Amino acid sequence: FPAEPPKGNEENDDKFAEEYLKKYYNLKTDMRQSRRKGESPLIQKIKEMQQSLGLTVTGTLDTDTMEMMHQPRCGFIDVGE
Amino acid sequence: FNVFPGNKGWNKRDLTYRILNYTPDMPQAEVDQAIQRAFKVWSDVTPLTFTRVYEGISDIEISFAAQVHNDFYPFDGPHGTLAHAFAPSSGIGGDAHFDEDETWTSGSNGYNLFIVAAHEFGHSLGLFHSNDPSALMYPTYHFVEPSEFHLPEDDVNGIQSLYGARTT
Repeated sequence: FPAEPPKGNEENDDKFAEEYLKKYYNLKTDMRQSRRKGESPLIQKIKEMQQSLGLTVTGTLDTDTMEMMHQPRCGFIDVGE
Repeated sequence: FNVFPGNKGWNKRDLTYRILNYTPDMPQAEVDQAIQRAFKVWSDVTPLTFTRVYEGISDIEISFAAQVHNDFYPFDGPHGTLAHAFAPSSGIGGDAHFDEDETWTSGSNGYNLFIVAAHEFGHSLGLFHSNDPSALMYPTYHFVEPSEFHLPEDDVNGIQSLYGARTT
């Protein structure tokens, strides 16, 4: 048995989520820069997205959230600009 | 439901629409019917009327386009984003764009144009996305047999908060 899940999937999920949040939730921050500062705009945006989609707000890319993000959808950005 | 912050919808009740071009995926008559029916979803529960025009600028301009298409929101190829529409205002406001890289249909083998158009026209009239998964204005696509479609209560409440209820 693997000691932990392969990291490739998590990295792919993170990348997919980042692109998704940029596209539909106006995520603008440079993620690498933010990580250096110890901030977590990605998690904040995941929470915002989960709230707007009526999902349980966990701040993590759980199965329900990932399923929802892979569904075809309207391209209107889900935050006010 | 949610409405666009600071946008109270159209300040008139009689709106015009124009179909600028057609998708090759469906016969033109089926596109016309899907669009007309999508407007009827909203006019059935409000005092709004929708009249099709063939020339000049209309309030709601409808087009099919792929990738970059003269707004700041290029489409992304098959799946993902299916369409988008703009909140009521002059110019591009109210316009609805459908991604030509999708397969459009009047049935279920592809994306049903009536369902997507009804959602987009909700934006054209001033509704933002709803967080109620059963609402038409929920951001993700769910097929419903068009003959069995009825506007969910959340959407009725939303649109009537902007335009009131139909009295006759």
